[in-house]
Amino acid sequence: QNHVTCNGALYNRPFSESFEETPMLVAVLTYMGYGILTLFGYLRDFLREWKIEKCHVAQEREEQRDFVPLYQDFENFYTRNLYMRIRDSWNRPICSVPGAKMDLVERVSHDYNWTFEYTGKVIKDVINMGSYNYLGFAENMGYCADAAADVTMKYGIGVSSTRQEMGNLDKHEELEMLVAKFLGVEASMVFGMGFATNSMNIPALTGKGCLILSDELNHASLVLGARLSGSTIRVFKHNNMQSLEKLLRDAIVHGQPRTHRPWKKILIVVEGIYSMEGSVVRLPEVIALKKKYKAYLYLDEAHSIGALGPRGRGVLDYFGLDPEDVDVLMGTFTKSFGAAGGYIGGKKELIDYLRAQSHSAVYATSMSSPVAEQIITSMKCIMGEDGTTIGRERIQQLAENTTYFRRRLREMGFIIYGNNDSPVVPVMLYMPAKIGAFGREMLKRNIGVVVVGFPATPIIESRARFCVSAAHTKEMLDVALSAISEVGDLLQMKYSKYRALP
Amino acid sequence: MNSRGMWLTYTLGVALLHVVLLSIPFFSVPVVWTLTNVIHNAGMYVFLHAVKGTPFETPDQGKARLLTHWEQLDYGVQFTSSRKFFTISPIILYFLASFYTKYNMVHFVINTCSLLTVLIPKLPQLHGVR
Amino acid sequence: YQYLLVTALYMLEPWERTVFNSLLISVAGMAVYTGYVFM
Repeated sequence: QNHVTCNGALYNRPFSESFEETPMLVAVLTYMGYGILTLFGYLRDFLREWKIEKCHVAQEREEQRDFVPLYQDFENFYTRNLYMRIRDSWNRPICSVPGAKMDLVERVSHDYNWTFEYTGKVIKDVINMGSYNYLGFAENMGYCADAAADVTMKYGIGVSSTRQEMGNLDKHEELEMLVAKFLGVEASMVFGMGFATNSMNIPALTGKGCLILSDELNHASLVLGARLSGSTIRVFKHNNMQSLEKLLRDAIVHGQPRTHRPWKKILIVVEGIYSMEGSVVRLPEVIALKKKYKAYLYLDEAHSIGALGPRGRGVLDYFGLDPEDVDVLMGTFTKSFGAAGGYIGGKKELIDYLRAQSHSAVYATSMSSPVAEQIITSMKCIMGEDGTTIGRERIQQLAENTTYFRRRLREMGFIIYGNNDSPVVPVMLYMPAKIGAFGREMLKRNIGVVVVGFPATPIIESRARFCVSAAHTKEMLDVALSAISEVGDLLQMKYSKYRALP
Repeated sequence: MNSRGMWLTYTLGVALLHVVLLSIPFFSVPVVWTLTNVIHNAGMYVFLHAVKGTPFETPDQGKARLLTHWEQLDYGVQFTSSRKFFTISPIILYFLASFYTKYNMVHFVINTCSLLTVLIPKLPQLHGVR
Repeated sequence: YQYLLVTALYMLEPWERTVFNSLLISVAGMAVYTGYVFM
């Protein structure tokens, strides 16, 4: 269905998302395929149980049999009977920087992917449609690399202490001031790991007696952070504002379960871009609801920071909203800055509180200096503070590449999910065999893609997830698109009913 | 269990099972219906009420590991549409089997016992009972 | 190729495909035979 939100009072631009339904026949054939694989999985387990077939997976030794089992046998059923069969499409070793093109280490398996061997050859110049490299800063040469190299010589690589002890460097403070300026907030704090930024800071923000309203497709780090906090968690349907408002109303009207005391805090947790769906959060509506019901808002911009908005400031910039409206701004430096780590931005009192209370500040070694320098240099480039327009051109280039890539895929007849402006483009595969086949066929054509299947996605929504980059030239995109079209014809993947007539 | 096409696939699967049994030359129609009913209920019992946990790792710190598929369905909420559908379907199959076996006593007893093995575990009162 | 993809045999090993195909052919053969006898 096309969710096109017209220009209501809230939106400064058309908000167009599409999630075309799975064709019924394809859904039935997908279940049938999983059914056949499950039956053969049971057959294989039976053969392994009776030692008819050699068992490759880890299992207890005979002497350990009487202890509590270490390996949950059934929990690895899918891994050993489905994933193993096609896992050559995952975790491919690369031997270059994950830029627009990359070099893959060639490997072969002689036992149906149980073990791999390197052939010693390198697959050169594979077009990289899988990495998160939205602005193309994943480079091993140029301005950023040189600056990071200089800092490495000066500061060394490791910090080996926490922010609250010896690990608080001037480089971190410089970076935090720049991030605050970039986001347009009072203060910010950076952490050495993106995942930990969520999982270690949410427990510092909420606790018992608080309510967290979380989108059903939130990232595992948000889920873990919410669980660690000990708050009550309620899940609303993905990007569905009616569902969110209903939960908010219930929470305020009924209060806490059993005692009906009012909630100490209500924290709404959403992401800017959902990287598996390619959808953009309906932020204007979320902010309107937050103001109406006096809740707090935690916005995870892991994918949208740097990739969305005319100035690359993320989903707030994209919708032209005020950063003051969001209480906690979070994001990572992995996807758009060619670095690693994450940040939290917001009011100065919030950041000072986190500096004292955050698990990461107390226990985790702080961010490595060359990484901090990479972020500083790339962020200044995006802001135009390096005196060039490279950053702005890349943001522009990414937006054009995204629109072009999505439009062409839709014209070819593929079912793609998400927002027209999202640089993450999920192309639906559906059947389990097509997951492996697509990854293999695309590599034959020198295109590196990421494929995702059940249980990381709903069982009838396996997909290939393309990440467009500003570093992709139009020629690269055209080569990739023609390969995708060719493989799409081969695998019969052009399911869309709304195929645009050429 | 309530994602798109799941109920249709289940219905087609039962129909396919019946056709496969029907195509075995030396089975009579009553025997085929009783076999369809018994095999269907055995499969439903194993997959919904015997196997515990999930065939893949879940981020819920092992909470689902001790629950059967039926108990995990819809996060344990009772009387959802999926639960109703999978409760009614063996009953319908039982009526069909009874009709086509012309209410023969032996078939009736077999079919009734088989039906109870999948109906009793579905009762809300037995949720989480071991 | 489409048959292998749609039935997910693409992911199975050759001997498993043989098992599946022989099962399928025998069931189809029986169905044809029974249908013929029945007609």
